Amino acid sequence: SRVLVIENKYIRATFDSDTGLLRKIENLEQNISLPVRQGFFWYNASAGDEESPQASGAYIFRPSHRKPLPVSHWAQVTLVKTNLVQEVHQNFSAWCSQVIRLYEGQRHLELEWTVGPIPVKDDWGKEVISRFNTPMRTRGQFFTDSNGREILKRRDDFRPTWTLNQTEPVAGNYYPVNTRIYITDGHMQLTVLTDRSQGGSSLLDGSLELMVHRRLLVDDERGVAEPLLETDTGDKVRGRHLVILSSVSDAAARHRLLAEQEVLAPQVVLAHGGSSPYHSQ
Amino acid sequence: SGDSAPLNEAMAVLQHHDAVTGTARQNVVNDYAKQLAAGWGPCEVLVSNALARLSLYKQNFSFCREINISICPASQTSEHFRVIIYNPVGRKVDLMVRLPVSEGIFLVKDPNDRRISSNVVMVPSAYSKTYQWELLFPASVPALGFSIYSVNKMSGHNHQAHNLTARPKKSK
Repeated sequence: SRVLVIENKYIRATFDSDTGLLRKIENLEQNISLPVRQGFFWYNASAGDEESPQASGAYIFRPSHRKPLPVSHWAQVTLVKTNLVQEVHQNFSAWCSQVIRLYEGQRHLELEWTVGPIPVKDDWGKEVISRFNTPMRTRGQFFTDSNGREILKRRDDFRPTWTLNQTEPVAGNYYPVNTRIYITDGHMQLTVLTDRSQGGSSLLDGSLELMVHRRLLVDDERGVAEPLLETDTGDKVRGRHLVILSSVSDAAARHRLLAEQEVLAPQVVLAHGGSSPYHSQ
Repeated sequence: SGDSAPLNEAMAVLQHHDAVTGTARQNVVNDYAKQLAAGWGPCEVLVSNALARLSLYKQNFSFCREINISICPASQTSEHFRVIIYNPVGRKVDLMVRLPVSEGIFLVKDPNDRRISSNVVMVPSAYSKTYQWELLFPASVPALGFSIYSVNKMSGHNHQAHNLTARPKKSK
C-alpha cells in the first residue's frame, strides 16, 4: 500500500511509505492530529577542541557539533497486522532497528528500539538519540520528571536560580528523564514515557529527544580512567518508549497511570503442569 | 528457602550514581551485574514459595530472565504450560502478554477456563536470523493479585501468522 497505517479505535499512526518513517499520530477519541517525524540520530562525541580539551566520556556529554547526524534517512519496513496487534518493523541500519506497535484497545503507541553494537571503526565516538520532530509551538520549553515525582519545567539556556552562561548548547540543555518527558503547545501534549532513566531534551521548538545508547573512544579524565567503550563487539541495547498524544487537560491522568503500570510492571512466571496441593502447614 | 536480602543489598549498592549512569570502570559494571544476578536467584525461590502458598499448589515455576530479547526456554520448548501474572499495582491492570514460542497454533484459556483470543506473530527479522515466534494474548490481573492463564499447543504450524505477516522488502 502507498499509505502505511496502523490504528485501533483510539489511535492512528501513519507512516511515510517512501521513507518508512513515522509521519503522523492521531488521537481518534479527541480528534487531535499531530505530524510527528521520528528517527534515530547520533552526536559525534568531542575528543576535545580549540575551546576546551574536554572530551565526551562516561561523566561528560559533549558533542562536537550541535546538529546530530541521521542513522539513516529511511527505514526498511515490514508490516504485521493481526486482530490483537499491529506492528511496523523498521530497520534503519545493521545496528539500529525499531518496532512501532499498537495493541487492540491501547491508548498509547509503543516504540521498541534496539540499538547497538555501535560501530566505532571510523574512530568517532557516537551518542545515539531518538528524536521526535513536530510543528508544535513549544516556546523553548519542555518538561521532565524527577524520580517520577515532580514534573519540572525546563527552558532553553535557562536556570531558574542563577544567570546562566551557556557554553554547551546541546549538553547544557540535557536533563535527566526518569520516567517521562513531554512538550506541549497549551492545547495538545506529546508525552514520551521511558522504561529506564535516560537523558533527554528539546533543542528545537516542537522537538523532543532521548539518548538511548552511547559508545566513546576517549576518557573524559573525570576519574574513571577508561573510555565508555565496551569490550569485544560492544553492547546491544533494547528498550521501549511509550508515546501518548492527548489534550493537555487529560494528559496527566493518562501518563501517570501508564507510568505507574510501567514502573510496577506485572510479573510473569511460568509453570508446567503437574502441580500438587500445597498447604503451608 | 528463598531470600530477598541479597537482591535488597544489591539494589542498595546500585543506588550509587555510578551504577545508575554508567560512570564506572568496566570491571565495576561487571560486578554490579553479577551482584544483581546473584540476588535474583534466591528471590525466584521466594516468589515461587509465595505463589505456591497463595495458589495452594506446589509447582516448578520458571522465570524468563531474557524475555526482553525473546528468549524463554520454558515457553519455547513446552506444549502445555501455565502463565501466572502478578500485579503489584493497587488497581486492576489489563495487559498484553508476549511469550516466545515455537511455531504453531496455541489455545489460551483465562482463569475461568474460557478460551480467549490469541495470536502468534513473527518477531522482527532484525532480532534474529532465523524465524522466531511470539504468542500474545490479552490478560487481566486484579489489584495486588494474580491471574493464571493456561496455554496449549494445538499444531506445529501457524498458517495464520504466515499469511498475515508481510515479508521484508529487499534492500534498495
